[in-house]
Order: sequence, then structure tokens, then C-alpha cells
Amino acid sequence: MNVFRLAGDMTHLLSIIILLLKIRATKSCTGISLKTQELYVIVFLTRYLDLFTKYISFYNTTMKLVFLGTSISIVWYMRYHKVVKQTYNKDQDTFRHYFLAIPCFLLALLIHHEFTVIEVLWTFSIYLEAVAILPQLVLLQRSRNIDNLTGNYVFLLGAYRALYLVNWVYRYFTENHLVRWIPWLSGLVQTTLYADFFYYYIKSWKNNEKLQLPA
Amino acid sequence: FQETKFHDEL
Repeated sequence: MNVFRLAGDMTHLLSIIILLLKIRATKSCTGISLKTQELYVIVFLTRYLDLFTKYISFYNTTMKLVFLGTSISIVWYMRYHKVVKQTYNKDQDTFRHYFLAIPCFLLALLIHHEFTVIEVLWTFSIYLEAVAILPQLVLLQRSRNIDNLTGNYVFLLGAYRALYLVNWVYRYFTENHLVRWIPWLSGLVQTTLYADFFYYYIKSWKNNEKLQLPA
Repeated sequence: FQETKFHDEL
């Protein structure tokens, strides 16, 4: 494992910790899209089916279990915690899951490495992860006030895949020129979706102003 | 440019 991949994983982990911290400490999930969080549960459940079939490393197994556990607990808080669920912006979080999930599934049926259940679901999870942030970005655009924890959460979540892109370039040159179009192109799409958010996040940080996305 | 199947990332 190289330093870029490790930095990417740590950024991803940190983003989730910040989100859980926000939910637990402030007892509020204002500004967080339940649709996006549910899509991440689907992403992790379909990607980590190989937990049962192959072992890569202690690190991989532990991280997979942490991502599964934390994503499920975030959804649990937002749907069932008696205080937290009242802070959920249901009326603004209207993006439909299936607009994203169905096309990703069809694409995975068409473009994959191997036509097996595990492989198609893995590919589906890569495609779905690329676009799963969309409901969250739509919700942020509709929010008048984006609190710091929410802004930092989305920033770190976007930075994670950008670091993976660097990791893939590094691996290409150091590991026998392995080519992996499916994650590469999906990761590129995923990072591009954040471009606009990154611009306003950095601008607000430099000017020391409150983050707000133009409608 | 053959795709390598290599799922060792998260």
C-alpha cells in the first residue's frame, strides 16, 4: 500500500468520524442527505461481499467492517433516533434513489470484468459510489446554512477519491502497468462531481466566510 | 490495454 492510498482511506475514515461526531454531539443531522447515506450502505454491502470469499489483509477486513458498521449506524440514527430523526430535512431531501441505482445496475450488467454475481455487484458498487453524493450536493444547494461539520464532511469525502486517483497513477507506474478502467473512470467522475463544491469550500475558507453554495 | 481484475482496495 502506498502513501496516497493510505491518505485516501484515512480521509474517508475521518469524513465518517466527523459525520458521526456531528450526529452524536449535536444530536442533529441537519444538512445531511439520508438518500446519500442509504446509497453508501448499498455501496458497501454490494462491494464487500468478498469479505466472505477472500482475505486480503487484516487492514482491509477491519476497514471494510468499519465502513459497513458506521454507514449502517448513520442511517439508523437518521431514521430511528428519536431526537436526531426530527432534525432531518426530509422536505428538501427529495432525490430519488432509483434514478441513480437502476442506471448504475444496468451499466454494471453491461460493463464488468466477469459475469458473476460478486463481480457484477462489485462493479455496480463502483458506479453507484461515483454518483451517490448527488442527493447530498442537491441538499447542500438548498440549505441556507451549511454548518462547518457538514462542509468539512463533504470536503473530506470528495478529497478521498481524489487521493485514490493519485494512488492509481502511482500504482500504474510502480506495479507492472496494471490497467483498471472501471474504477479509474468512475473515480474520475466521482471527483469531478465535487469540483464545484471544492471551489466554494476553498473560497469560503480563504475569505473566512460562511460556506454557501449558489442556487 | 487489458483490464486487470484486482480488488485489493476499499
